[in-house]
Amino acid sequence: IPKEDGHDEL
Amino acid sequence: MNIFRLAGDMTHLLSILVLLLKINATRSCRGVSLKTQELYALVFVCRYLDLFTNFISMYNTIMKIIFLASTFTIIYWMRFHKVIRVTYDREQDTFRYQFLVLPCLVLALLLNSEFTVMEVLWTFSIYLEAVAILPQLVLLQRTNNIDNLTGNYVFLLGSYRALYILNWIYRFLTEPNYRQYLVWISGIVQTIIYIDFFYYYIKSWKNNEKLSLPA
Repeated sequence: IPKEDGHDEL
Repeated sequence: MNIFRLAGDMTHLLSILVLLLKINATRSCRGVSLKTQELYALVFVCRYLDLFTNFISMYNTIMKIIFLASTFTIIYWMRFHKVIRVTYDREQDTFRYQFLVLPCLVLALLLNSEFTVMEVLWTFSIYLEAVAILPQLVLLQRTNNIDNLTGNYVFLLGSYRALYILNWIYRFLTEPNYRQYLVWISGIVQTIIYIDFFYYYIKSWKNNEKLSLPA
């Protein structure tokens, strides 16, 4: 999971 | 954002609107599981802690707030509204929270991508969402006369999950390095849980009969 972008799904 | 993701989110939103509408218009929450709604509230609270730490987009922020506010509104009505709370099927809605919450918590502590409070709670919310519909499905099975809108609510929730799977396939094919195994596996489990319901929902719709789930 690309953590630096945060979780972008709801 | 691709079309499957947007369609999934809109279906999720619509499912909640259907539930709000049903409860508000009929002044009855018959057939609705308070346990499932409270589990969703826990899911949203744990998952959307990043509202305070991480801005992704206006769209994300607004949707998160809507999901939180609507779920807490439903819980408030079912617990405290003087007309609505009387219609709650308390004796039938007997699923125990701890059977779902504890295993998901243990799993999140063991299986996560980063051992931090935020990430473990986020992972917990992913696991818990996968199984949070179970009390609702058990309650529907015990309800002889399922309200059309309650049936539609569960159908829309299941559709939202199926659309998210299409979203993941699309993202996997179009975005380099896009992988999230824990989310995918939980999402697939979550969708499988609905298959039996889908079968009876579509059957009743085709035969123009009232929906009922065999015990």
